[in-house]
Order: sequence, then C-alpha cells, then structure tokens
Amino acid sequence: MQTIVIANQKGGVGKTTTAVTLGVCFAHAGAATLLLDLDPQANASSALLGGPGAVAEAVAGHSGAHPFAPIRPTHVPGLSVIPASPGLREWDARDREDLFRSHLKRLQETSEAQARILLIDCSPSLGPLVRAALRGADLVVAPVQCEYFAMEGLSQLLRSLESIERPTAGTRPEVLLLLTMHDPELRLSAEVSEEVRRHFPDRTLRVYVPRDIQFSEASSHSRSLFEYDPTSVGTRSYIEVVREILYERVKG
Amino acid sequence: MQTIVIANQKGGVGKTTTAVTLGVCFAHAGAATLLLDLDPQANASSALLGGPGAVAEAVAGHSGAHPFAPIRPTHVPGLSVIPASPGLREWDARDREDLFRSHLKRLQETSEAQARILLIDCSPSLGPLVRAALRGADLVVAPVQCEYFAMEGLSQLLRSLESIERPTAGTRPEVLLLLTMHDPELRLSAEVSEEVRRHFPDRTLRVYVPRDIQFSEASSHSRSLFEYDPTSVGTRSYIEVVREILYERVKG
Ligand SMILES: Nc1ncnc2c1ncn2[C@@H]1O[C@H](COP(=O)(O)OP(=O)(O)OP(=O)(O)O)[C@@H](O)[C@H]1O
Ligand SMILES: Nc1ncnc2c1ncn2[C@@H]1O[C@H](COP(=O)(O)OP(=O)(O)OP(=O)(O)O)[C@@H](O)[C@H]1O
Ligand SMILES: [Mg+2]
Ligand SMILES: [Mg+2]
Repeated sequence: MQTIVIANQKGGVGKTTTAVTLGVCFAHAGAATLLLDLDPQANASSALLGGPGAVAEAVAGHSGAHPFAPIRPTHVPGLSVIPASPGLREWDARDREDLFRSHLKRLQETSEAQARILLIDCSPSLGPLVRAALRGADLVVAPVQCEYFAMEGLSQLLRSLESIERPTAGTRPEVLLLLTMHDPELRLSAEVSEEVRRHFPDRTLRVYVPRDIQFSEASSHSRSLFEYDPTSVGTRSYIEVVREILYERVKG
Repeated sequence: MQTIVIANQKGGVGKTTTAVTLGVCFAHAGAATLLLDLDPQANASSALLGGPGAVAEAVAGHSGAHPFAPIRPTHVPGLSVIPASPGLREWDARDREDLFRSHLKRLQETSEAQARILLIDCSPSLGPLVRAALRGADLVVAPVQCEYFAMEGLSQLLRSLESIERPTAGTRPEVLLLLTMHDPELRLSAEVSEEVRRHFPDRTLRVYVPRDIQFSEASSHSRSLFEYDPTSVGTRSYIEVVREILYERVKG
C-alpha cells in the first residue's frame, strides 16, 4: 500500500479538494483507496459521506481512546473513508505524536488487504498529527495556491519536510508540489507558478489545477467535481495529476 | 485599549488580509494600532515589514523564552507590529496556554500608552495560542469565505468561542462574522451569504468584502490594498467595516 499525504500549513490552498478528487480518480482508475481525514474540520469526511450530519452519525459513540473512527464505504465504489473524529483535536497534543504514529503504522499494515492507496488529508498546520502522518508517507503532495502568501510559506514547508525523521534512516518521502487555483487571466498566477517552477523544477508537477468555480459548487452538493462534471477543466486536470503520479512518479 | 482578535480555524478565508487592512484603516482613522502576529507563517508580519527577509531580520536573535518579539514600526504612521517569532510553534504546546495568556495580559497592560487598538492575527487553528488570544479579546472578528466548506466550520467555530472561559465570569467577547471573497456573479456566494445571515442575523456585519484580485496583487508588493489602491472596491468595503465596528459595535 502506498501512503500519499496531502499537506501544507498554509490554509485554503486546496488540500481537501485535492485529497477528495484524487481519491475518486484513483478509485475510478481501479486502485482501491482509503481516505483518512486528519483535519478536525472534517471537510473531506463531509464531502465523501454526504454532509456534516452524516459525519456526526458516522463518528457518534466513537471514544477518543483510539484516534481513528471506523472505516466507512462512500458512494464511490472502491473508495472508503475514515471520518475525522472529534477527538482528533485532543490527539494533536505534542506528547502523543509517537503513540499516534504507532496507530497509523498499524492501520497501514492492517489495511493492506482493503486498499492499494492510503490518502491522508491534513489540517493547515505542522503540528504533531501532521508530523506523524508525514513520517509515515511514501509520497507528499503539497498543493500550492497561485497566490503570493502561499508562496511565502513554501520554503518553510519544505524545510519542515526535510527535518521529519523517517522510520528507516536515509529514506525520505518524495515531495511533489501541485499548483492550484491557477487563473490564466491573472498576471499574478503566472508570476507565482513561474517562480515555484524555477525554484523547484524537479518537484513541481507539470499539470496545474485551474481556478474553477465548479469545485466549490460540487462540494456544496457533497460530490467531488469528478462526479459533478466529469468533462470540466478542473476534473481533467486532476485526471492528468493522477496519471503523472501513478505512471511517472510513484514506484510500484 | 480594545483587543480585536481575527480568528477562524478554516484556512484561507482572509484572516491576514482582514487584520492587515483593518490595521491600516484604523491607523489612518487616527486610532494608533498595534498588530500582534500569532501565526508562525508570518504573512501579516511580512505584509507590514516588507517581505520575509525583513521579518527574519526583525526576529533575529529573539530567544524563544518570551513569546513576543520586539515591537516594530511599519511604513504606516500609527501602525506598529509584533512580528511572528519562529518560537511561536513551540509556544503552541498545550501546557503553555496559561503562561502565554499571562504574557498577553502584560502586553495589553503595558501597551496601553502606545496604542488604542491591539489587533491579533491567528493561525488557522483552535489550539492553545488562539484560545489564549480569544480569552483576552474584547471583540472577535471571524472572516467567513463565501464558500461551502467555510460555512460548514462555522457552527464548530461559534461553539468553541462560546466555550472559551473569560477572565471575569459572565463577560464574553462579542463575535462578529465578516463575509469575505463574495463574488456577486456567483450563485454560490449569494447562497452562502444568505445562509450565514439567516443563521446569525445579529452577528453578521452588514458589509461584505467582495472578491478582488487586487488584494493578492497588493500583498505581492508588501502593501495593504488601502495603500495599493485606496479607491478600489476592496478598500472601500474595509473602510465600511471599520465604520461599522468603531461606530456601531465597539463600546468605548
Ligand atoms: N481549483 C479550484 N478552483 C476554485 N476553487 C477551488 C479550487 N480548489 C479548491 N477550491 C475551493 O477553495 C476553497 C478552499 O479549498 P480547500 O478547502 O480544499 O482547501 P484546504 O487547503 O483544504 O483548506 P484548509 O486549509 O482549511 O484545510 C474551498 O471552498 C474549495 O471549494
Ligand atoms: N477579498 C478578497 N478577494 C480576493 N482575494 C483575497 C481576498 N481576501 C484575501 N484574498 C487572498 O486570498 C488568499 C487567502 O487570504 P489570507 O491569506 O488573508 O487568508 P487567511 O485566513 O489569513 O489564511 P491562513 O488560514 O493561511 O492564515 C491570499 O492570497 C489573499 O491575498
Ligand atoms: Mg482542508
Ligand atoms: Mg493568515
């Protein structure tokens, strides 16, 4: 099983949209996928289970003793989700990073039979839960909004990723940058994307995700854009992202 | 001194843009303002000091023993800033909320002479630093992006705000919602803003902030929109926000 973590401490850059859309695309491409929602906001859980009410039902009665709520199927064949449990905020305390890490390891080992890919959506932070997820990642995809503030945080993010110690010394997760909310009519979008590609030529995915209002419209219908409008520019860009990740970047 | 905290755990909703633009507007209106940047991403610090390099210089040599770096003047008369120090991430550990709270209280008491308003920009979280800031707030302004995911987190945010215990029992900070990135051409913007106004009629500011690309362009020139283009729609909306806050909402 490959573990792909979607992370960036900058808020609102498209982490959840990327995690959910990639999950649907992987499942449609025949790679059974489990999405773990580590963000207490539970946006990914809500997008996949059909709204905040369904999430509350799915995690009701789950005690905080274990970080992960039970695995739930979604309306997409081949895609299941571990919804964000309310106790996640408590787990984010500093001293539980190692304990959380061992729970995550056990999940990776036991889910092998059910899914080929484990996708993890993170909160906008570099706290203990996110660090534990990064330590267990094979691949990190960091969405980078084509905006100035998002670019400022990039070197901070890459420095933090470099400093995460891995289970086996010497191995590091591969880190890929995905330019998001690119608006071809805006000079700023072109400036930011050129700057990011110039600084990180090998890490920046060739495909960028355009700004497309249908992403937001789809999430208000609790559907990923892939299902809401499979022919849209936004969907097609994520299909290209999947192709570049599965066939060019991820080994095995 | 009035303490105004800009907070929302949802990322990318316009917290920093609101903190910086309000700071510039308050200072121009003659109310000396101190902006405290509690987000380790330091976007507000960079916007007011002229870029990430200037921030690194301003906090160089600052030991993590004290959470606040020294107060710096900005290029705007009447507006000064406490840049985010790299040690803030360490302070965000659970057991230091009370210690941080007492540092914040001392800052509020000692800055009385320098500023009429203390503005605090928060990271996208509800962790210990943000909770400590909320406990010391007279007013909380929560930017709410006119998008579906941002709306989902609203009740979670308001529940957390209700549960923050205050220094003097029985008093609660006033909480105002500011609708941001409203795009009049989008049905979704109208739907979200109507829904927010319907659920929280007394707390939602009359004025909303429109989506305006010049906000992003201004920040790439390390200027607030107020300075970059004082006549723009975006600037005028924040001037209205200041008017509604200063004259209708804040007592004293
Ligand atoms: N390419 C896109 N074009 C237009 N809107 C988008 C795009 N991608 C995401 N969005 C919208 O932008 C908002 C932010 O995206 P999203 O919530 O996925 O970001 P995030 O990084 O997960 O945020 P957080 O930091 O709060 O977890 C959402 O309302 C989403 O619908
Ligand atoms: N009204 C607006 N119209 C268009 N763009 C905006 C507007 N307000 C903010 N922006 C841009 O949207 C992005 C997100 O805004 P900002 O960084 O202020 O949000 P934030 O809530 O502080 O994010 P974080 O959660 O990471 O701290 C920035 O690139 C900013 O320039
Ligand atoms: Mg998210
Ligand atoms: Mg911010």
